[in-house]
Amino acid sequence: TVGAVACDQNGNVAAATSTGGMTNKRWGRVGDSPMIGSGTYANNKTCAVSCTGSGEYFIRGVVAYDVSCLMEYKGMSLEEAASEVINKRVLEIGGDGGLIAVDAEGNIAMPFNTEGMYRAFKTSKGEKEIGIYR
Amino acid sequence: MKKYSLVIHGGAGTLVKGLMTPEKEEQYKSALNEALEKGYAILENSGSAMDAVEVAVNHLEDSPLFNAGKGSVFTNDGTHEMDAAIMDGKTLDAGAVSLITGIKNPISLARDIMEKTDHVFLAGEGAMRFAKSLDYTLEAPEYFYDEHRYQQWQNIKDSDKFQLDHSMKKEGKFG
Repeated sequence: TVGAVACDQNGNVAAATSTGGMTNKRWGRVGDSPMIGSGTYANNKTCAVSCTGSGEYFIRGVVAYDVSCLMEYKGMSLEEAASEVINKRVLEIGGDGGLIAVDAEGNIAMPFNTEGMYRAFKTSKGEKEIGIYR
Repeated sequence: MKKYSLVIHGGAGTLVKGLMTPEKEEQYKSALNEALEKGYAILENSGSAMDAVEVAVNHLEDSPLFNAGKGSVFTNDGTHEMDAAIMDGKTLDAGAVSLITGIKNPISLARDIMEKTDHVFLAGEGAMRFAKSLDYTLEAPEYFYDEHRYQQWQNIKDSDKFQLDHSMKKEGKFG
């Protein structure tokens, strides 16, 4: 699975996720990636989110929208909401994976509860990082 | 000027230091960097977040290293079934596609579904007919062949297991 989230110069956010699913999958199995609210979500009021991992858990946890709700209804920051979902709520139901997120202020978050996640970010403040391992 | 940002991912899983050669690691970082820079250039030139995420994902789909587009994993039938979704935070419009085959850039098809239909989500044979109506070319199966992905599949194809693209075998689960 691959994904991208962006906040542009006008403060608009967007999210995109694309995947080949799981090796040896059968019976038309579909994961979270194409499901708006589970693997992919964007709302200028809160954040844009793209997820990766064992999709069944991200579907059941409605993960991408969950991050947005924690920000909108509980006033959490992007970092707090993203970490709460990946390192607590998804983990509690046995989910493994991670997500990338950005808010309308250009803040970013990349939490994951696996050994690694292919990830990278760049901001207009000159920040840039490319990572694989924890 | 407001701060603008781009974040990308190429999948999560059992990525343990030392399991990959330094050359392979460098290939992954270089592919991530290329997708990042292509998408970021759009933001830098006052482009939209929607265009930036589509371009960045297109680049990741075109790399055999990641499980999407060209590098998609094998299904139990030995085929490639792809899914994608895109969402605009400004309008809350969204497009999604599932269970498609032969499409080089599924994320662009998802965006076309968002912009050229009154639907959000198309799947399977119908989604393929929509793609053909927009003159999408269908890549031959060879385009999606990757030896590493093929071996991942061979290791578990006669079992009831299924596996994350970057992880060890996962016990099959039946509800």
